Amino acid sequence: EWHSAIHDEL
Amino acid sequence: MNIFRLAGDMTHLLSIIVLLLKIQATKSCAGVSLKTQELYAVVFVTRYLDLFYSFISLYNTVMKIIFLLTAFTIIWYMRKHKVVCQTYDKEQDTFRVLFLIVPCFVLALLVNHEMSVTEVLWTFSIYLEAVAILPQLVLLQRTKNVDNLTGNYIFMLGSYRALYLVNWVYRYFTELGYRQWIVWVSGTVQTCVYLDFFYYYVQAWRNNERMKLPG
Repeated sequence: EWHSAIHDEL
Repeated sequence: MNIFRLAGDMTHLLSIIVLLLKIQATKSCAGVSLKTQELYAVVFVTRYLDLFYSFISLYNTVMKIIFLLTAFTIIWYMRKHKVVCQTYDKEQDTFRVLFLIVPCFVLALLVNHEMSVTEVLWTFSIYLEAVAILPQLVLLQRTKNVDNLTGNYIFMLGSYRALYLVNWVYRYFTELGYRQWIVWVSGTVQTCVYLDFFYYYVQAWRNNERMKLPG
């Protein structure tokens, strides 16, 4: 969801 | 993961490898800013704290560990390697990093997604990364002549950010509800920081000459 979507980049 | 994001990550990784190879092969870190390298180490440590509590993918974990290890390896070379450390331009590399760290931290406290330790540190790392190249650019400006490898290193770092911008546009149109303003605004600022450098890099490349920055 949203939280993991914005933390999936390096 | 889309092709732009992967290309961005690979360019980022390649830029670090180029820098490490330059240091190892020439046994010199002349023209490289230790301040910028230390800022990157701070960026990676504060951003990748989630290694301890969340798992996104094997790719994600491995890349994070590589970025952390290479950042500290570069710092080790510049500070401790008995030949390399003597080539460090300490007198020229005088940027006051606290002028970057403190405002970024205050901004992270004010503008974030969630008031928690890890989230504020993650946001701080996003803001800090946007400006972490500045000591390196100031050092280049001072020493004027840019050797090819250092020039390529900075060019690749800038390209990595530009590819991330394209990745965000792609994600915006392909992922429903995907938006992340903090990262977008900081990433745009970060890419703009390189524009001046890009101009002189491309000019030198087109004229087939060594890159020089104006005084």
